[in-house]
Amino acid sequence: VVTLKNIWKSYLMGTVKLTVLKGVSLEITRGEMVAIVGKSGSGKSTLMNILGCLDVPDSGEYILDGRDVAKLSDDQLAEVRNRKIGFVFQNFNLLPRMSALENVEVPLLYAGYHQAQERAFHALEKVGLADRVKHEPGQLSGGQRQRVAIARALVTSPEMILADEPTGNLDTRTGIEVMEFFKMLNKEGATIIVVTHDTETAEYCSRIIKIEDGAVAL
Amino acid sequence: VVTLKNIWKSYLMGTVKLTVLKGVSLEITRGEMVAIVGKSGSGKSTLMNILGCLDVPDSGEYILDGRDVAKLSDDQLAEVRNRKIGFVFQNFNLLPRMSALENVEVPLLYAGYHQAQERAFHALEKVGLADRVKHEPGQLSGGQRQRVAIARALVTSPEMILADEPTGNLDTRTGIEVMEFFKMLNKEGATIIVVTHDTETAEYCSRIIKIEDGAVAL
Ligand SMILES: Nc1ncnc2c1ncn2[C@@H]1O[C@H](COP(=O)(O)OP(=O)(O)OP(=O)(O)O)[C@@H](O)[C@H]1O
Ligand SMILES: Nc1ncnc2c1ncn2[C@@H]1O[C@H](COP(=O)(O)OP(=O)(O)OP(=O)(O)O)[C@@H](O)[C@H]1O
Ligand SMILES: [Mg+2]
Ligand SMILES: [Mg+2]
Repeated sequence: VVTLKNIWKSYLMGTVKLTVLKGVSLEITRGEMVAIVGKSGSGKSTLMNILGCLDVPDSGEYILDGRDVAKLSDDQLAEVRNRKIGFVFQNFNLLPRMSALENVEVPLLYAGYHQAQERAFHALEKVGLADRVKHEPGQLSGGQRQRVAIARALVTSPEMILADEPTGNLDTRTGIEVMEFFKMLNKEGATIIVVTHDTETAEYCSRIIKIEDGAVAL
Repeated sequence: VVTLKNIWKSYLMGTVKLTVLKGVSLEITRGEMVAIVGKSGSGKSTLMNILGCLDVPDSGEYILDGRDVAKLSDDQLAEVRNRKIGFVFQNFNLLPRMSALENVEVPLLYAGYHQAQERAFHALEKVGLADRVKHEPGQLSGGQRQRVAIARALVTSPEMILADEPTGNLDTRTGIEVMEFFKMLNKEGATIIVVTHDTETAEYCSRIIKIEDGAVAL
């Protein structure tokens, strides 16, 4: 379902060019659950942003579900981002003035789902936050904010889930609760890509892709 | 050096009172390195904010270095926060418009140190960020931001270091680099309190304090 061919990505800082991804090529089949690992600063989040259609590579090909992402229109890209992909951000990106429940409802309302409030509550329940639905992000612990970000990404049962360090702020038991939620969605057919530094989290995945020196380590 | 006696802390949300710390009592001796563990949402960060003199308990006593913190003047509290304690925040709290180097210089300039730039560079070097000193937080990876927050907390060689989940966004090897920095400061006499979900990080500590149901688990 995902094919990356020779992906290059650099950042420009004034006159300095910092090349982060140096020819990343990989294939992920539908329904797979893979882990992406690598040192801090190695390019994992950069790669995830490209996979999530939130950023564009400098060169190389990204074929998603048989379609060349570079050739999609803005509307088609928005459709992919809102309906096809669920993204858990490493720094959560929650809306600060909305409650946990309202934050999780957002993708449902975008995609025109009915019973948004019920579905949002159910997703928060799955990550252990049934008693925190009215709290705003500023009234939640770090691991609770992380779980709101997870619930929001999973609430539309997307075909593809991209989770960037979903258990970084969670104790072992709570992390297991979260990974069991991912595992259930994977059993139902979702393709899941998890960036993680945690071995127990990686163990839920059938394959590990390591990013080293800007490319996939052999 | 730290004595907490029967610390209670609640949050008020409209008419609802959420009690988080329910009589926390503990003692930490000078030069100890302890880990604080507990489920996500159990009150660890709340406890750390009280230890760091960033928040006030509803009741109970906090004796720091023989002085009752509740009786300190605003100036004395500012002195404690700026010169005595180094705090690594769970969500980093970096200044977005300043470079990594400038962020790490801030506590040195506050405390009137000389050669602030050199010391700041040295601290960033110790956490593996010598080649990222000019980057602003938005130009850094999650784990790099975490390490800037760590360097900033440690740059004044404070007597007491409070680190809230310092390795949550780091791969194992980078996490070890960071904990070796803490260990070195501990050998030089610093008292260190680390909140962590990571067993390898906790293994650097000589004692583990568990927070459960709002109190220290026996
Ligand atoms: N806007 C930017 N400008 C310049 N450099 C950047 C920018 N964003 C990221 N970088 C650099 O690109 C590299 C890769 O960043 P990325 O966030 O992909 O790393 P990562 O593998 O996710 O790391 P971590 O495990 O710490 O989250 C890092 O070395 C970082 O400093
Ligand atoms: N401003 C607030 N108003 C209401 N409740 C709050 C507020 N801040 C925190 N809480 C609640 O207090 C409890 C303790 O929060 P705290 O941040 O101390 O947890 P924690 O142990 O650090 O969790 P984590 O491991 O997820 O970081 C949580 O259940 C949280 O929902
Ligand atoms: Mg990252
Ligand atoms: Mg916390």
